[in-house]
Amino acid sequence: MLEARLVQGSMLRKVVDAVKDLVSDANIDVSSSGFSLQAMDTSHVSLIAMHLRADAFEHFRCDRPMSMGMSLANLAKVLKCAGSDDIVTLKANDDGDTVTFMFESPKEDRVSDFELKLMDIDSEHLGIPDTDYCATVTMPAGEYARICKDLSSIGDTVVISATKDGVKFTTSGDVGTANVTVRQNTTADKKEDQTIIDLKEPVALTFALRYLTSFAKATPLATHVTLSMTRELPVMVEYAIQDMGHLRFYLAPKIED
Amino acid sequence: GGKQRSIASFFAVQ
Repeated sequence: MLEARLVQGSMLRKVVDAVKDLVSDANIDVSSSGFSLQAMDTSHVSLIAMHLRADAFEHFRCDRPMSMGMSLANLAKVLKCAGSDDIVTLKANDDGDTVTFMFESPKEDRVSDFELKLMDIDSEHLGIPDTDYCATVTMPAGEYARICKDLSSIGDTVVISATKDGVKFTTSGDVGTANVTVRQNTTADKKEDQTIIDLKEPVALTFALRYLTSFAKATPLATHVTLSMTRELPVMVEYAIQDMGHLRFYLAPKIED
Repeated sequence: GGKQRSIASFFAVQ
């Protein structure tokens, strides 16, 4: 059986809200190492990989690995019923066809439970190799969201190029062109305003802006986002889930016709 | 804008 008690239950809602527009149904895999989710978006252009470590939970018991298939829209509906400070406990029996969510208020004066129906989902699991990235930029998550939003109003695709001068985001459309350059800034007073660029080799890749914009729905999860790029490979857009795990998005680049 | 590649073409199915 599965029993998992998460004090910061709102983290679950933030994760589901970040991915539910890209993926409609997904398996949440549970094992002794924790919770993980891997799913491609419906167009098979991007891949979501989430992991919440078992030690992130105040109490975690998983007797044997299980895959819980669910509609993320329905899961979002359930999690929306939790208070923002509620403690969330998940319970499921081996081979059961439901999972129960219990929400407890911090003052322990309100307890509710919701049973969600599970479904069988066939999904391919992709192996993601460890990659030595040419360029890694860690920037404020809000800044990333703003760049995606601003550039989306001008064009559909963005060229992200990392050089010693910084990381430049370029788009063009009917209106004209737009460039935003982000430079390293490790002297900002507040740590959440800092930008760190680790460049091993210059790299430039082209991406569909609508996916990069969708990834920014994870902004409430973390102060920073990390973009990792290597030539001719998918970009990895990573949000840390505090010290509990991560939510990673991989997006395939566009190539010349 | 270039041709969009599938993400599955980069990562092998396990």
